[in-house]
Amino acid sequence: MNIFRFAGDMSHVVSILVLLLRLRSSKSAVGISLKTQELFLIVFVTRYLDLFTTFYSLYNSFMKVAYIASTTYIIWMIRFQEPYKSKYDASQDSFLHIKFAVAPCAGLALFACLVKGELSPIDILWTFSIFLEALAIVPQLFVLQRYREVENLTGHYVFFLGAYRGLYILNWVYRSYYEQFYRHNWLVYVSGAVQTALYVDFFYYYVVSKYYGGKLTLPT
Amino acid sequence: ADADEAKDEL
Repeated sequence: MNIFRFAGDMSHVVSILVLLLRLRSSKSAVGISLKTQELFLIVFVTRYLDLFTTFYSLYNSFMKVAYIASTTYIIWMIRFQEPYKSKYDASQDSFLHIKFAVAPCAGLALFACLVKGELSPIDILWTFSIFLEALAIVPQLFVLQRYREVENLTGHYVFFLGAYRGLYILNWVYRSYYEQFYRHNWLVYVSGAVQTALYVDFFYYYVVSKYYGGKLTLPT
Repeated sequence: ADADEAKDEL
């Protein structure tokens, strides 16, 4: 554990708490992408199968369970609970059909694992989750773009999620310098870089709007 | 402890 990784994890936790606060305070899921939440749930469930096979630490196991539970709860809220359910507008959240995200990532993961000779289902699903995570934020970014004016807490949610990814890049730099037995995984680095790059545009408008104290409005 | 390719990360 290093400071960047811990700060990244905490930023991730904060983003989820902000999202829950956002849903509860406005009593609506307008501006929130259910698709992104569902993609994140697929990511967590496929990546954290090692909960059953490998014990890293209490912290690690606790966080994994917390991510799965909180994301499941958020999806349940938007899908089945009033008033979120009736206010959720699926037509605003139409970009990127789940299967068009899942299928290419599954194919790529299978290919990557065949090349590396990692043939256990847990390894393949772990690699799949690395690729899918990079795409998971895309529907949310499109929902923001559709409404253009980003509600405060929704903006903070995406900001903390992006900060988490940025801090993980610093974590990999740190680990490759200071951990003797750290093995580079270029697939993790490349999809992590792609994922972080997706946030850059949002970050720019977020920081500018905070600096000038105005509302966060995205350009058309 | 040795780490296996970031698999101990969240």
